[in-house]
Amino acid sequence: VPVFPWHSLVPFLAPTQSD
Amino acid sequence: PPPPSGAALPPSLPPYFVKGSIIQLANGELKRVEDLKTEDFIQSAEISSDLKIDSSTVERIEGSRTSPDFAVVQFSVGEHRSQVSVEVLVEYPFFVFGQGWSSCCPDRTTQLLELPCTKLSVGDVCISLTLKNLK
Repeated sequence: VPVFPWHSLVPFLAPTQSD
Repeated sequence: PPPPSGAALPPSLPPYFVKGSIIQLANGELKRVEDLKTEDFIQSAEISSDLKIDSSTVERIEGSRTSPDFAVVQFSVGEHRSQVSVEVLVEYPFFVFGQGWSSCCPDRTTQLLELPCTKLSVGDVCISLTLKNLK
């Protein structure tokens, strides 16, 4: 049975740095 | 050609969202995807050395111009409220703080993944990740 890491379920939304 | 072994997941819908999938938290604990709670994500991010949880508020949801199977979700991310848009399958689930899995089309999510799901709406605050030391 495959086991998936928790962070694979969460979208990685990297904000563009404006400063 | 038809997919092997009866699997009928559309492309780009990952297998770990199927009900019953085993998820490992940062502390090693194993949980089924449908049993995950907000605290599981928060505690896992606290243990993590490089990831942190950001609050991403849904600002707008609209249909994709390229395909009716996709939606464009615009988020306001983190304390700086950076605007980020993602194009996802309408059944793609996001985890809403204090609520659980939600998608643009929960009926399809439940049908395809058997994952209990509510309707993603403008104003919902989703869990997202960024790098801890992003400067």
